[in-house]
Amino acid sequence: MNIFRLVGDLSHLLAILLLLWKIWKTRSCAGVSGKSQIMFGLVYITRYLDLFTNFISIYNTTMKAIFIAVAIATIYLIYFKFKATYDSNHDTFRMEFLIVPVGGLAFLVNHDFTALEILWTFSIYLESVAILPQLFMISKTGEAETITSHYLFALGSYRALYIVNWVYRYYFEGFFDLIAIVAGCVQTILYCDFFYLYVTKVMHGKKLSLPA
Amino acid sequence: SKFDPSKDEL
Repeated sequence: MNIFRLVGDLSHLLAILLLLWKIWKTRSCAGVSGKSQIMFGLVYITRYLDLFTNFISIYNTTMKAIFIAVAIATIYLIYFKFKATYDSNHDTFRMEFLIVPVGGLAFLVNHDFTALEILWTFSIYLESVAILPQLFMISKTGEAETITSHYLFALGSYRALYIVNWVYRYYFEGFFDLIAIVAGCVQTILYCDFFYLYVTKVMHGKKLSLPA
Repeated sequence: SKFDPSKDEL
């Protein structure tokens, strides 16, 4: 465990807790893409199946359990408890356009042709694009609430820190995982445009809105 | 099974 991974994980945790807290506190999930949240839920569940097969550390097990629990809670709030506030008219990205190709790719490009490994690979690929419905929704409505922007910034920071973590691990541990690195870089690139808007607008106290 | 370092990442 290096500092970049730890801060990245904490940033990841902060992001998902922030989103859950925002929905709970405002009793509304307006502006939040339920489809992105379903895909993140799928990401955690398919990746963390190893909770049942091998133990790594208390930290690892606890974080995995929290991620799965928070993801399920968020999906529950969006699709059940606060369903009336869910902005489905603007959440129109088709999930199958991501899940089907990503599933196919996981079958073709993986480290090992076993069920657990293919599901792990699927989750890595899916995570890299899971945020697209959320970004698509923001581009459709032309704006994002400030807390949603903070959520995206914390999530993007986690990805960027993981890249630094991989550089560190390559130099100091001689370890690298090409699947995780390529998918992680793709994912981080998707946040770049958002990062720019966040720094130029939200950090200066303005709401994130796209130019007309 | 052998220890796979990428699986200790979240």
